Amino acid sequence: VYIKKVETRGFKSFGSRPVSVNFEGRFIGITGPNGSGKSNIIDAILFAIGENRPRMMRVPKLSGLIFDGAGGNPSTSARVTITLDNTSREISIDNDRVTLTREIRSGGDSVYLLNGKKVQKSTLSDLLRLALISSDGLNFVPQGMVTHLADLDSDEKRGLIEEIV
Amino acid sequence: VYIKKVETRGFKSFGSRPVSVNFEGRFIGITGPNGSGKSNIIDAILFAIGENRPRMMRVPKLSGLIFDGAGGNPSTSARVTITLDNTSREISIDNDRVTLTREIRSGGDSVYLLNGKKVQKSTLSDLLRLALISSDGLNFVPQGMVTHLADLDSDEKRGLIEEIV
Amino acid sequence: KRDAFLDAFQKIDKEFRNIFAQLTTRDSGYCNHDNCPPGRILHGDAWLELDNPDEIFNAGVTLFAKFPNKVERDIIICSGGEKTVAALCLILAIQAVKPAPFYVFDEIDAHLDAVNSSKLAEILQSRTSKSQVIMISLKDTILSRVDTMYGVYHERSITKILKFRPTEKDIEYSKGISVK
Amino acid sequence: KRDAFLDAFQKIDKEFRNIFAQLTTRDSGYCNHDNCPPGRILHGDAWLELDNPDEIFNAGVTLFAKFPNKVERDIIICSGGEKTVAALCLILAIQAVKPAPFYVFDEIDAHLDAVNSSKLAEILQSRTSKSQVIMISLKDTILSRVDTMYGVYHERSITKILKFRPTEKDIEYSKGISVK
Ligand SMILES: Nc1ncnc2c1ncn2[C@@H]1O[C@H](COP(=O)(O)OP(=O)(O)OP(=O)(O)O)[C@@H](O)[C@H]1O
Ligand SMILES: Nc1ncnc2c1ncn2[C@@H]1O[C@H](COP(=O)(O)OP(=O)(O)OP(=O)(O)O)[C@@H](O)[C@H]1O
Ligand SMILES: [Mg+2]
Ligand SMILES: [Mg+2]
Repeated sequence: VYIKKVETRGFKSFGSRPVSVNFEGRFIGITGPNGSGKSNIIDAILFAIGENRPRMMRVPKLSGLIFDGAGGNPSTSARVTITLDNTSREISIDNDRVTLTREIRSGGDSVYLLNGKKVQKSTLSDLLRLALISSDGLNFVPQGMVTHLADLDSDEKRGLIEEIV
Repeated sequence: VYIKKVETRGFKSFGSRPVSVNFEGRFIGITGPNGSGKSNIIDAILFAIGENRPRMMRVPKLSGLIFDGAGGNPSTSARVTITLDNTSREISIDNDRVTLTREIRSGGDSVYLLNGKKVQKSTLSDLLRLALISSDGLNFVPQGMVTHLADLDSDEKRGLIEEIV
Repeated sequence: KRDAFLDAFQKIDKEFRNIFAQLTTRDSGYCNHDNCPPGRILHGDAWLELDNPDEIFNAGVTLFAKFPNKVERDIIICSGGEKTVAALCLILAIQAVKPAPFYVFDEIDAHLDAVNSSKLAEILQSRTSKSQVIMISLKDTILSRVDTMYGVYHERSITKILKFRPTEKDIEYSKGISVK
Repeated sequence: KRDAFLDAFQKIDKEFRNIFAQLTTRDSGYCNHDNCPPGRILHGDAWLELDNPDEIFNAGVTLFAKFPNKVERDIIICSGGEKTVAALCLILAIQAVKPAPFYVFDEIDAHLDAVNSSKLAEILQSRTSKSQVIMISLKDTILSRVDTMYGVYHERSITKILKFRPTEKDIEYSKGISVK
């Protein structure tokens, strides 16, 4: 499984109009000036796979993910769709493509869609966990995590390994 | 007042033989590979001006500042001398040059010399404080401090300003 | 205690506003929206606010920042590099309020892009008229402005230091390439 | 609980040793002391140790590292960049023990010098045979090895994304220079 496309609407700095990027290849590089929106791409992926902790997406609360309007009209909801290549069938759905969509309104409720059809979050989490897609392992290494781990003392290092078990 | 020279003997990775570097100019750049010894130069300056907290010099205890021998013979003491240009007479000593020397033995006691003569640490601290030379202000910004301050919450920011008062 | 805090707060805030505007100054070509200041130089603005002026010590201090081409936001939701810029300005503001004869900085430019690094180099260079600045960095942007450059390397288990003039070739020499 | 911990610890330690040796591999010309391995490639070694194997949960885990040309030391007294190298190897080791279809890294190379960055790029590139790797970086060393490059910029208050082939000129284009 790998990520083929990320589409947003009203998500963080991507604005209220639809934005979409096709990821080609297995080794993807992203660069750009400070504050341009690079880390927000990661937040969009985390959001789509069901991450619920606002801190992981660097906002005080989930409604902070909705485009704030940047001085103009704020969006009323944030929506992200990621398209996964599933030719390996790691996700147990018989389809070469799997799309995950999540939408949140300012009240805070989330709606999840799997290939366009509404699903429960728990159904989605089970499917993703079996495919080893999760946001709480170390497969996402956010900005600053490496320096944080570099300064762990020996008890904290033990704690890190305990979490893996 | 500015730093003209740093001399070490038996201090951290500089080894047991005397090492000396002349700083020319007011804007000094230091570069080099990871682990080459750049931050140890700062630790040497901190040590010479009387810093007593091992953590500020990234060692578990002060005796960790003594050259560990790198597989060969460890040093028995660590000694640093910094030569300051005092033409501005910011340090109230009537001399164009002021040298500060500190030596520590593995037992942990420090000996301080001012222009080659033994002094009490308290005499030295008073002199340096009046010249606005201190290791607990923000005039030393160690590796990682900026990212740490960048992530302070609002209570911690207030705390930072309280410390300045 | 309250008065002493307020006095320090106001002094730091004043310096902070000034330094942030300097560090975020861009030429007017940088402007990429409709309300560009005509011909004027574009710069950001930032300031500190007491969360509760009546209960200073039971509340926090919030940092607001308006980066060039952007609206004002609480620094908490800004990017890693933007937070670094704000933190640097806060450090430089505190240093301006409590000046010292020399300053030592260790890789403070790690998360900055090229534009922010070179602006930072300008500000540090201007500081050297009053104080000495010692700067450790792995990047050329700042190092190319220094008076004297020292290359540090590790050989036969100990640290050695080499002085050289900062020219393009030399910088390459010491930037992580093994020193024979 | 003890058995499960020991099992994970041993697996992680094994991967960690392997990855650290890879990341710290240098050609034999890099060796700068007397006992250089003849012709062989030089590499560092690192490992994890339980502080008290009888009381695992009341004690810690210590990481020892021997960098090329250096003796073994507790990582706590090593340099910032050396600690970053060790932390990266630990992350990569944990990922190897609990693999995932894709990995996302955000500026993990911030404190690395050129030699360490390019070794890291090699390792990440080798990972792409089994998984997808998405890497955010401000430095050319890693970006020059990717398949496809995306330049992100901010215009008219929103984020825009541009795809381009990573060639020398292009990388300069997006590295902090204002995108018109
Ligand atoms: N809800 C929101 N609506 C609009 N913009 C937002 C929202 N939340 C955050 N932002 C803005 O998104 C911008 C980009 O942030 P991001 O962290 O992605 O930048 P970055 O490219 O990773 O930069 P850096 O190199 O500094 O890490 C920030 O300037 C921030 O102010
Ligand atoms: N007491 C000691 N004796 C000998 N070597 C020591 C001692 N204490 C620390 N060291 C070594 O000093 C080396 C250099 O450390 P330093 O932090 O100065 O590197 P640096 O140039 O700042 O690197 P980086 O770019 O990674 O920050 C480390 O490799 C460390 O193992
Ligand atoms: Mg970022
Ligand atoms: Mg260092």
